[in-house]
Amino acid sequence: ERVVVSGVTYNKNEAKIEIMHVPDVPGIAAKLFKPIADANIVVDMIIQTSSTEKGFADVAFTVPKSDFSKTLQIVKSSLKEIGGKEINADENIAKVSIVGVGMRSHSSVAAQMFSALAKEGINIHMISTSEIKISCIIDAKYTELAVRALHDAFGLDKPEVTEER
Amino acid sequence: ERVVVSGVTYNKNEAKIEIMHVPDVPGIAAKLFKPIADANIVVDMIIQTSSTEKGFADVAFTVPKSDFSKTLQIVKSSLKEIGGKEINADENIAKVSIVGVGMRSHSSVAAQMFSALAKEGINIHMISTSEIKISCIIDAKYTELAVRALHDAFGLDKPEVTEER
Ligand SMILES: C[C@@H](O)[C@H](N)C(=O)O
Ligand SMILES: C[C@@H](O)[C@H](N)C(=O)O
Repeated sequence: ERVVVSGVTYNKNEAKIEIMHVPDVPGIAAKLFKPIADANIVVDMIIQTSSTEKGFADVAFTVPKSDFSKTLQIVKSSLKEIGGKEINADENIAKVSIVGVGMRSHSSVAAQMFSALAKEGINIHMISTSEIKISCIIDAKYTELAVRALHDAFGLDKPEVTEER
Repeated sequence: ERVVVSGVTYNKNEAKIEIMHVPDVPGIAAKLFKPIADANIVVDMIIQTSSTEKGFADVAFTVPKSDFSKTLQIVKSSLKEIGGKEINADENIAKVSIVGVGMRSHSSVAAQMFSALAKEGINIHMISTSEIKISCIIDAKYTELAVRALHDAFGLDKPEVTEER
C-alpha cells in the first residue's frame, strides 16, 4: 500500500477527562460510560492503558467542550463506585490528526508525526490511532504550530486543513 | 445519524507491548517508535494516557505476533534512553471490534459494548476508538465468546464476522 498522508485535521472543541487507577476488572468501563451515555453526551476518543500498578488501569476520553463540566460532574459522582483514585481534566487541549489510506502498513508515519511535534517542543498528552488516522492531544495553544509542522513533515503543499465537524 | 453497527471483527494475530511511566516530555514518543519503524515493523493500535504520577505517561501498542519478540528486543534496548520504568508484554491477546457508521454520535454504543463484555466476565485490557470502530483488547481465549456476546448485544442476526487481515 502506498502511503498517502492526504491531510491534517484539528479540533479545538474537545476537552479531555482521565480517570486514573481504576480496578482492571470486568464491568468498570461499562459503569464509567453508561451514565455519560444516558446523559446523551457524545464521547469522541476513548483510550485505556494499564496503570503502573498491576491490576489497575487508566481510562481517558474526550467530549465536546460544551459538555465538559456536565461530564466531569457525572464522573466525579461515579468515581467512588468505580473505585478510581483521581480525575485529571483539561479543557485547554486540541486534537491534531494526520489522515490517509495505507498508513497502517507504514509504521514510520507515526514516528514521523511524533518527531515533527517533538522538533517544535510540543508535548503529546494522548495518542490514538486507527487504520486511516493518527490523533494526538496537545495543548490548544500549539494547534497552528502543530498543523504547520505536520504539513512540512509530510510535504503537503497546499494545506488541506480541515477543522473537524 | 442512524447508528449502524454493521459488524464485528476480531484479530488474534496481534501482541501488545506497554511501556509504563515514561517522562511526559516532547520527543519520547518519537524515540520509542523510530527504531521500531526502522525495523519495518507494522504497529497497529497506539494509545497513550497519563500515568498515575504527574509528569509521566504510559504508552501501549500492538504489533503482529510474528514481530513480537523482535519488537520487545528493540523496546528493551531503548527503555533506558526513553526513561521508562518497566515493560508489560502479552502475546495471548485478541482484538475484538464493532464497526459501523455514525457510532461516534451515539455514545451509548461504547457503553453497550463494554457492558456486553462485562456480562460475560471478559476483562478489557486496552481500548481504542475511531469514528467507525471501537476496539477492545481482551484475553485471546475469550475471542469466540466476545464475538457472540457482541452479536447478541447489537442484534446482528447473521454474524458478519470478519477476521481482520
Ligand atoms: C478498566 C476497565 O476497562 C475494565 N478492565 C473492564 O473490563 O471494564
Ligand atoms: C510520552 C510522550 O508521548 C511524550 N509526551 C511526547 O510528546 O513524546
